[in-house]
Amino acid sequence: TDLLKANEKLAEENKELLKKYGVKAIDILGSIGSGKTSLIELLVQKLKNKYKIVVFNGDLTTTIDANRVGRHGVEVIQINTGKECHLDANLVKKALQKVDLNNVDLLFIENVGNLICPADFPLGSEKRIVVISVTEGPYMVVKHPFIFMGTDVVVINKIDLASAMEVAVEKLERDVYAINPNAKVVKTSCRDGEGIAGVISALGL
Amino acid sequence: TDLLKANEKLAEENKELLKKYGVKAIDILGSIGSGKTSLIELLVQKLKNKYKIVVFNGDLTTTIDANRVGRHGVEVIQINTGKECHLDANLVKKALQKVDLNNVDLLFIENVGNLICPADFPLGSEKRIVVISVTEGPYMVVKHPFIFMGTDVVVINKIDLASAMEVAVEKLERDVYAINPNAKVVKTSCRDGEGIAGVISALGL
Ligand SMILES: Nc1nc2c(ncn2[C@@H]2O[C@H](COP(=O)(O)OP(=O)(O)OP(=O)(O)O)[C@@H](O)[C@H]2O)c(=O)[nH]1
Ligand SMILES: Nc1nc2c(ncn2[C@@H]2O[C@H](COP(=O)(O)OP(=O)(O)OP(=O)(O)O)[C@@H](O)[C@H]2O)c(=O)[nH]1
Ligand SMILES: [Mg+2]
Ligand SMILES: [Mg+2]
Repeated sequence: TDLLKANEKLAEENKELLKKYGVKAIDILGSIGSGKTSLIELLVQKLKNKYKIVVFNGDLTTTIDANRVGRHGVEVIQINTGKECHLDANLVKKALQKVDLNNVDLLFIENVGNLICPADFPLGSEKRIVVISVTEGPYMVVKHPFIFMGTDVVVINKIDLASAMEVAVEKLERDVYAINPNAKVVKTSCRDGEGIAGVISALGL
Repeated sequence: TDLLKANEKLAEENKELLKKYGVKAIDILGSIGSGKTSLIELLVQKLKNKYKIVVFNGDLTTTIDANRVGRHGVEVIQINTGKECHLDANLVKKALQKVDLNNVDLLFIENVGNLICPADFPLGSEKRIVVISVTEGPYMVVKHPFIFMGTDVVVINKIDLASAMEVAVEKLERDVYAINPNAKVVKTSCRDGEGIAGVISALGL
């Protein structure tokens, strides 16, 4: 549709701009409350001495996530989407204008919690990571194939609750590979910090 | 927008049709994997001797949820939305045409797992229930005000995991009342069957 085409064009422009300034941009998508912000908090703590990091956070409303990440001493821009269920390349383009790209190596963009709509709206990033949680149950991947098709890394989070949920993490992992054999799957507990090194390595950081 | 207006018109038509046949229709919305289907399974088990029940289930793909509910001996219609992140009144209208409404008292409509988009698309139901899970964290309500504004009942599910998550259920409850003082909040564990009587009573069933 025209809306998707227009977004793709802007996403390409964002991509060119980021490339020009040597900024590596990574999308973080995933279901509501799956642990996207918690993951970013851990990545920021581990990587801020190695890279100059900026974080964009997309939410309908509030600055809760931006505040959480900002506490770790990196620049964060909160993008409130109002009623829009996903970030789009235009919102990201505007946020990029607020940043001194000469001073950035790594950009994390947390999308709105939603396992469907963000799949169709590229933002211009180099890599995509999708975060799901074992607490959502065993059918999460097979029910939402499109978002897993277009991703580089899949994080299966909250594994500390896998036995309480009686969810077989390996089955979720196999479901991902069935849809996208090239995806890298990392199991994490952001609460315990488990698996974060695996995420960093999967992202090539 | 035209799309929303067209949907509202169809929703009104659905409402008229359901009223004509004396069918009570209830929307079940909520975040991905929050427990909507589990709740419907329990409601069906408790109420199928009192009401003639039909269930519609909306998902992008698969018949997993329809199969789960169907096992309890009620008629279920699976509506696959393809890429659409919410059910709409047109899809419900078509599903209603497959049902002998003379033989139905109660209709549950499970929407796609999404805390944003379904808020704007009424389906013609009499009541709305939103299901969230404590495993999504403490900010679920304040971050998605619109869906809570338009609902009659809010179910806070998976309370069996509240202490593992260190989430204060009472705070989530207060957040709901702050947005919608008329909403009825029921705390549940669909795993343990806890709170289901409260949901039935809140729905007036
Ligand atoms: N038990 C457990 N809880 C976790 C884990 N990771 C995150 N949480 C908790 O899960 C809740 C949601 O985490 P967030 O990081 O806010 O998730 P999110 O995906 O950013 O949420 P939204 O942006 O609102 O969609 C919070 O209460 C976290 O403390 C984990 O590995 N285990
Ligand atoms: N621990 C615990 N798990 C629950 C509870 N309720 C549901 N579950 C589990 O949570 C997972 C998701 O439940 P579903 O009923 O499929 O949730 P849903 O909202 O219908 O999911 P979608 O339709 O896919 O969005 C399943 O593994 C359920 O067994 C609960 O109260 N406690
Ligand atoms: Mg977040
Ligand atoms: Mg379901």
